[in-house]
Amino acid sequence: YSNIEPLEPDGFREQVSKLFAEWYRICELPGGSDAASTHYISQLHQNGLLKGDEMTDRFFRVLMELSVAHCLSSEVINSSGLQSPHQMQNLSFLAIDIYAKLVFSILKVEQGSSKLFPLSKILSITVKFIQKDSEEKKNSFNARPYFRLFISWLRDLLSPEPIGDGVNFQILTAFAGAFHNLQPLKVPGFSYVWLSLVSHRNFMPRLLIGNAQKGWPHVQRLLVDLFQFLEPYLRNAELAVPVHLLYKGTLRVLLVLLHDFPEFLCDYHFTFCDVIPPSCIQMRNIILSAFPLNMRLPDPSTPNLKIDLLPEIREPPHILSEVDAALKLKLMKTDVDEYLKTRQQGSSFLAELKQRLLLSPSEAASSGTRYNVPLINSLVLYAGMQAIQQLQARTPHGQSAGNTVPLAVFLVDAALDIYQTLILDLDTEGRYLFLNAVANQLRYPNNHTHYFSFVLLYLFAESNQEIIQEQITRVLLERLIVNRPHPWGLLITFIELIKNPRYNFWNRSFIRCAPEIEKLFESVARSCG
Amino acid sequence: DLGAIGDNLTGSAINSGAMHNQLYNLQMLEAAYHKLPQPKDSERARTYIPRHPAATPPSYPQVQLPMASNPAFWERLSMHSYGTDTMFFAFYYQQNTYQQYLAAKELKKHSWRYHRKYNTWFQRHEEPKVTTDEYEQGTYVYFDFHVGNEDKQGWCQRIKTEFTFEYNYLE
Amino acid sequence: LGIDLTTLGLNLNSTENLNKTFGSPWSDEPAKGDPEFNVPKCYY
Repeated sequence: YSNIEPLEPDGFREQVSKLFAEWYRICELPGGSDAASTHYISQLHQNGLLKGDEMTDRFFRVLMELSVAHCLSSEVINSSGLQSPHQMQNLSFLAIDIYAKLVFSILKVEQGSSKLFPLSKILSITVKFIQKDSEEKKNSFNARPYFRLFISWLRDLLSPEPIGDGVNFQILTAFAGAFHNLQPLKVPGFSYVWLSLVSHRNFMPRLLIGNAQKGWPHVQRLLVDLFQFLEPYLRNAELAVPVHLLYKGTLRVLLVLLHDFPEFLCDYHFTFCDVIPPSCIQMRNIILSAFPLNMRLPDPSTPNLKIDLLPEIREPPHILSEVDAALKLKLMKTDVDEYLKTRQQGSSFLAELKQRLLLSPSEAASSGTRYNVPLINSLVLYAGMQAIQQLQARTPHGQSAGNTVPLAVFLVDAALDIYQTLILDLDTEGRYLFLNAVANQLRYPNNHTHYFSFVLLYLFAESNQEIIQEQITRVLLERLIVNRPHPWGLLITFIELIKNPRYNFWNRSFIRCAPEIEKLFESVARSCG
Repeated sequence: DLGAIGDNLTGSAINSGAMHNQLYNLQMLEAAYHKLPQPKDSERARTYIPRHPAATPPSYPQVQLPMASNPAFWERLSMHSYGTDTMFFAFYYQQNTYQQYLAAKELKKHSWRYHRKYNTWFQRHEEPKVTTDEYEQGTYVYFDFHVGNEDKQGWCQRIKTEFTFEYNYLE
Repeated sequence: LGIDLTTLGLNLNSTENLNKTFGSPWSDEPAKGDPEFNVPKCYY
């Protein structure tokens, strides 16, 4: 055999082709063909084709080649010649459906025996086949046959009469693993089919409902795969047409999640904010606007709304992301913990902070910014969480970590030192990213929203540099002027900023730095009541 | 310059391997853009496979009319009194098909309830005399098969008084 | 400034779940009719 790909034994392909034709005849038998198909599958076993070895791989590979080739050869080029993207070739899925049914029948027959023929084996053969097909065919790669194949399997394998009770979840996670290996960064030509499959009503909701949320990490990983592919293209406002379609498709999927599974978006907001570029404001707002289904949000423009008296404001938000992962990765966590505990004035910790947040020149080139954004996000949220814990430990039970706490107590915390150091040491870009990390915590009523709203307003009030106040305003405003939705915590913070005379907002010169800016603030002031 | 950082597509970015991948990915995406998955790609024709096919003259329709799979057709049909028998026919003679599913949906809409033990559809003839959490009792109409002598056989509707419909048999 | 998300074909005020009739990320049409039907075993 050649050392790259073991050649098939002579005549293997013809043999498989004959077997496939025989299976087709069985499927065509009227009135169902249970007996015939069971017999056929036991024959496959006897021929040694289903042992799960190299021969098995070859067997399924040839079947896929035959099915996909049949499907694509049936492509009827539209008589209208030039095709608009959505005027689609009509494909015959007959062979694909027959192949899907063969796999389903093999798995169903196996259900009785001890060794459930590993679905994961079939999926890994399928994934390798698609990866190879896309690398070989490049621009002429067509993913639609595979879309049909996966949809058929999802429908048959996950129907209420699953192949063995309670294996639904294992089947779902097997598909999730396959889709992760077919993610857009690995198979870019598969991207549209990939998102159609991942968001399909037979797949994504089933992973998110029940199973004690064990399916959530799988959906989260797939969404991160998607954002990582989009990220380089989304850094700029103008998108190429194919990217814009993928972006709009992503928005639709996020809206379904926002409407049906908001807690999922709530609990993973930190992970998603790491992979969504700062310029992608509306998409990030969708995630940050999610709030628990059973929560009712008070209207932010209610006059004299007492935020600190809201019962939810004292509760910490549920976060499933690993907030301190980036800090650990950069070996900063120990130093941060040390500083938060001791607040050693003399330590060089604060002085070195900015340097540690910068990327190396090569990393900076590929990530489109000079700063390690996930590290900034991790530092800001992790330090804040420690501060909130300390504040709640210190304040008499039942009081919120809000302005009912004497400000002196609030100022005592080391996290604030870190924030003040960053806001003074960082350059314009770094400060913008830092302020974004803070603003990403302004969500539904919880004690993070409350604390970070305080932090922003405090930094605005205490800074003596107008440029800092301008940037804080900018970070809030650019999240408000985009189309809805807008996170509740963002609205209450901005309303507090423009209404509370303590911040002297309307006398700041930058709100009149240009006529259209002046008009903008007037309209914002009106819309915020 | 205080806000969102545009992408610094400076020379270094373009030459670095990362940019090459991005260009390649964009080209592949562009090609895929012309081969989007279509709604019909994920629809399976709901073909009805007759259990016991019989050869019929070619002039007879050899495949079901698409109308038979249209929910609106069944909704309109069940409006008529004769429509109920048609629903029962589809239910008892086109089993495990979309037509059976649609017929059952229409029967439920007209407050027929399926009894899983007797495999029979019941409809309240009047308000039940007794209702508890477990069952209801009263007079019902039910759809039955009359097993009289040969020429008398056939589907019919009967009245059943003092019937107890236990809810754990309700589908 | 983003886009008006109500123009993407999803009824965000619906009291029903959207995922059941979510047709595709590429179209603003909901999935047609009863996308799937299953007949209870007792109907067989």
